[in-house]
Amino acid sequence: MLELRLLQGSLLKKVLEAIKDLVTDANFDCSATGFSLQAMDSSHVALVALLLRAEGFEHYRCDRNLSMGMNLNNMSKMLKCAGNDDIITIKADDGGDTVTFMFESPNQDKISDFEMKLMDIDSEHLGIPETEYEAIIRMPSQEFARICRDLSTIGDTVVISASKEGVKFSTKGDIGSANVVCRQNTSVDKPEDATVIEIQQPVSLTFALRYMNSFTKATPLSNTVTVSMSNELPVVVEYKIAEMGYIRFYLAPKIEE
Amino acid sequence: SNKQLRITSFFQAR
Repeated sequence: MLELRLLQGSLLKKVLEAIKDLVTDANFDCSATGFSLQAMDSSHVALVALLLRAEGFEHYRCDRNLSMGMNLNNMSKMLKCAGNDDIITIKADDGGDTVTFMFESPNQDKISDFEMKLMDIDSEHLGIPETEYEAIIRMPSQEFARICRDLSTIGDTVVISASKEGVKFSTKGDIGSANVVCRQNTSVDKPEDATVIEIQQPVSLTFALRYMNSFTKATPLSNTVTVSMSNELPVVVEYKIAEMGYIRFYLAPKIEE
Repeated sequence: SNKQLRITSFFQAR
């Protein structure tokens, strides 16, 4: 028996919007720790890891570990039927082949339940090693989204170079080239507007902008984004989900042939 | 041109 009641149902709606274009089908894992997901895109180039901690739910009952295979497009269709202010409860029976999403309006005058068929998904769970990253950039998530969107109108790939001077996003295409440099800036009114660059050593990596743009669909979940890089390793683009957990996107770099 | 690496060459199946 599984019953998870989330007062801020809009968080779950936003999570689905953030990942449904990257991943088609995925197993949601439910344990005493929380509600989580790990899935790769169909090309196995990017990986998304989601955690919504048990403490973040108003009610969290998970009698035994449960893995529920869902088609994210179908799940998104169902969650779109929930109002932004609705409370969402996820319910499932052990060994059942459906999951129920229950939506309660804030003043309890409308209660809906949507039952969705589960599916068997063969997915390998990857071990993500603990890494000390050589460059960690925290910046406003909207700024990061803007840069990725702008550069993708010029080129297909972005070179992200981080040094003590700042972080440079560069691209090249048929019509020309572009560079955007962001310097550390902590003299801002609100902490979420700051750009903070922590560098152990300079890092330069090349990535497909198509994936970066897909990750920025998580922008509504957080005012800030953290981009962690080490030379010759996948980048991690992390959006914290207030008081609940995180959504992390890992993207393998491109290398010169 | 650049070659796209796969995430599975960095993270191993558990």
